Amino acid sequence: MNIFRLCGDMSHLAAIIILLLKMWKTRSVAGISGKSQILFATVFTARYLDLFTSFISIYNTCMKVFFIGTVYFTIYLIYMKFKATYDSNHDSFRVEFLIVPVGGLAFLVNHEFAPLEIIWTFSIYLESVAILPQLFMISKTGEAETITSHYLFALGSYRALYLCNWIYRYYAEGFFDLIAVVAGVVQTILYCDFFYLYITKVMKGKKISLPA
Amino acid sequence: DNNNNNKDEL
Repeated sequence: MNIFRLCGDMSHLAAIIILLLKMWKTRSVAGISGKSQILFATVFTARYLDLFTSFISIYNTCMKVFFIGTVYFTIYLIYMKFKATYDSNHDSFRVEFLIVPVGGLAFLVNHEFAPLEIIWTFSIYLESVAILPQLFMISKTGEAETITSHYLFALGSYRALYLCNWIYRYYAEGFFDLIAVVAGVVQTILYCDFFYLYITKVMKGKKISLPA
Repeated sequence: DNNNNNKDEL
């Protein structure tokens, strides 16, 4: 563990807590993409299959349980509890256009042609594009609530911090995982446009409204 | 090889 990875995990934790607070306080899921949350649930489920078979640390296990628990709770809030406030018309991204190519790529490009490794690779590739339905929804509605912007900023920062973690681990431990790094770079790049809007707008107390 | 065999990251 290093400071970059710890900050990344805390940023990820903060994003999930911000999202839950937004939903619970406003009792609304307006502006939140249920499809992205379903993709995140798929990512966590695929990645944490070893939750019960391999023990890394208390921290690792607790975070995995928390991430899996909260993402399914979020889906419950979107599609059941606060269903009336879910904006399905604007949450129209065709996720099959993500899952099929990502699934195929995981079969073709992986470290080892073994079931758990391919499923892990699938979760890495899927995570890099899982935010697309959410960003697509914001571009369709033309705006994002400020708290949703904070959620996205924390979520985007988490993988950017992981990139720093991989740079550190390369020089400190000689550790390098090309698949995770490439997917992490793609994932972070997808947020760049949003980061720009966040820093130029939200930091000045304005709301994000597109086209900027 | 240097891949992420020990999967210690979240």
